[in-house]
Amino acid sequence: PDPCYDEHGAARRCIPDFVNAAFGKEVRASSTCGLKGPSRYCAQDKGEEGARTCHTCDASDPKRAHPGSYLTDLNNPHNLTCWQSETGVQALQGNVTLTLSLGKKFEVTYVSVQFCSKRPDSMAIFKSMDYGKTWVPFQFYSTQCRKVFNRPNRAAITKQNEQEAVCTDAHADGRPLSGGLVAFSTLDGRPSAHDFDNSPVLQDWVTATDVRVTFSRLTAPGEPDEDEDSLFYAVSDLQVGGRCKCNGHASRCVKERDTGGLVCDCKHNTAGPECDRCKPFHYDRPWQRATAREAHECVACNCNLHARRCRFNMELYKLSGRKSGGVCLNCRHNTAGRHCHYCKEGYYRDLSKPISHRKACKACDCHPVGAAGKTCNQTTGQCPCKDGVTGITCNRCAKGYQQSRSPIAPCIKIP
Amino acid sequence: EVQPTLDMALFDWTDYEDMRPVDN
Repeated sequence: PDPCYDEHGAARRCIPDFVNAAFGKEVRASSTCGLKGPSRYCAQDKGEEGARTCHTCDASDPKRAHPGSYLTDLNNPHNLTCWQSETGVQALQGNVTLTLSLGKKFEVTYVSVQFCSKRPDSMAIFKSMDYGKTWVPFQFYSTQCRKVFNRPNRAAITKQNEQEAVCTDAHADGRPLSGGLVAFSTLDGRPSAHDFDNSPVLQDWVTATDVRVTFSRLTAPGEPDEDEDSLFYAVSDLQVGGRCKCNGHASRCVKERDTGGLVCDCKHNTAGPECDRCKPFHYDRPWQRATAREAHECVACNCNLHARRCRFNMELYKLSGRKSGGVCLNCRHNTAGRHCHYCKEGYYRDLSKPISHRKACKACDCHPVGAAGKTCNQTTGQCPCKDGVTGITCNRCAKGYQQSRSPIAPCIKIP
Repeated sequence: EVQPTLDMALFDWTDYEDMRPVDN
């Protein structure tokens, strides 16, 4: 059964499964060890204070490589595979970034970063909504929010700023020395989160096509200096938990045949990668995101089979009590009107046929001389006859009249 | 009985050229 319709076939809101949208996806790392030849690094063993062992990172040796693909592969806690940045102060100058493209808009619930090394002192999570053209911050972490990110630490989140990133030092607890997790929940502490369905602001806030994690500073000033070869970032798992964004009109996302991109399997007569518009000809109501209460499916215009295109008119929609706002375009078969529901000038209804019939309208065929005009009565087809003229098309003189030579008065009384 | 339909050839179109139907 299709989750987008209930047992009676009525449309209902449907949403794709919750997934880790990062799983198996490529992550672009701005720094990865061993790419320029084998490099040495030393790490503190778990548990034992001070004990540290040194290793070699070599991108060309699968046994000693630490590529970006380790960030989104299957995360086996008993056999951690870690991406690792280059080592040393020089290598960590500026930010080290991990960039992940989700391939389409997702509504992100959380972003988590599982470290192999110690958690960095300062880092930030960004998102893009336009496939990487522009970026906005999602969350900042630092022991010195003001100094590093020029943001207050743990600022209160209000309705006014709930779609802005805040900074916190909540991650700064040094324990565990390795394997620490930084997890950002996009709706946590956001006032409108309880009414997400009716909060376009938060719906926008959680929407992302790409996620970027930037590591700004490994250790806080004043912390004991570490050896050069102990300075690196290492992450075993980057997760982006969320749902493919389909605005409540699809229960799954599928790979598009020709582009291979991910698109929603749109129902409710919606279309577009996010089901964010109505299918052509289904413009009788304005597009709306589905909610738990109302599916807001798109409705086909009623053009009585005489038009293939229509457009939406908000005024008419409001005048109809928010029922119908579709206006048919280019009515065919000599019909006219908003729904192609009556015959155009010079034609009249053939009542022996339904309005949706191709021949629902017949030509008035008013006589060019006997009739006073070309427009006939819509239902009877009677043309407006001149004095003394009769017949549906005004093509003959009435009883007691005879034809004259004048086109102005074609029938005159017989003296 | 039904009257014959108007005979277009009988009309004098002098002064009414603009009214004359194209096929006439």
